[in-house]
Amino acid sequence: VVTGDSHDEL
Amino acid sequence: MNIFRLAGDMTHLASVLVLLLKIHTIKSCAGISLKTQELYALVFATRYLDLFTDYISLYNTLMKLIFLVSSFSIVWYIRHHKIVRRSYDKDQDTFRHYFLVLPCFLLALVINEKFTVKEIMWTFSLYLEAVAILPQLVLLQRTRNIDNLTGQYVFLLGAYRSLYILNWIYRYFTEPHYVHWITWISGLVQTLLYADFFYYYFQSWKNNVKLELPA
Repeated sequence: VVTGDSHDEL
Repeated sequence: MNIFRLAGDMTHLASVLVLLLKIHTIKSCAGISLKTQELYALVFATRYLDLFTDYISLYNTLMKLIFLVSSFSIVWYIRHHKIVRRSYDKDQDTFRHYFLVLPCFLLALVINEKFTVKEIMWTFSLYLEAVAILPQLVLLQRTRNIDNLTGQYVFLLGAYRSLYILNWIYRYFTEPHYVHWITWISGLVQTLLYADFFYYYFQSWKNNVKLELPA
């Protein structure tokens, strides 16, 4: 799951 | 995921595959800067530390693995493959790329979104990626003769980052809390570094002449 601060882009 | 980002990722993937294909098929790395490849391997190694901790999607994990394996394979080929290494021109690839690593790391210590190890390494990888192409551009200027695979490689790398800028604009307008100044500025600086290469690339393509960069 994408938490707010984690970066979801490569 | 929007079309700009998907196109950006695919272009980035294509750039790496073009390079691997070139080195693997013609067993030569002429015109390729090992230093840029080492910097890219470091970029991916420091950016994908969350590979096993934060699961975002299968696509995300798969792409991270591909980028890690391909970038380290390219470095291995140029450094250790018995045939490829002979075509590496270390006298021309003299950019002191270690001088890029430290300033990027120090900058990441000062300007980051959160003072944690993972976030600082991630920010470091962003700054390093912005300047990682410099040894390659310097080498292209030196060797002057750019074979079209190397030209395509640099072009695809620049195109990937340009598409990411469109992705950030799209996300800024569609996702209320999507603000990442560090990513945007670093990505913009990186794309600007390609600007003059793009100019000469299109000139050579339009006039159908061999790509030459001014000395």
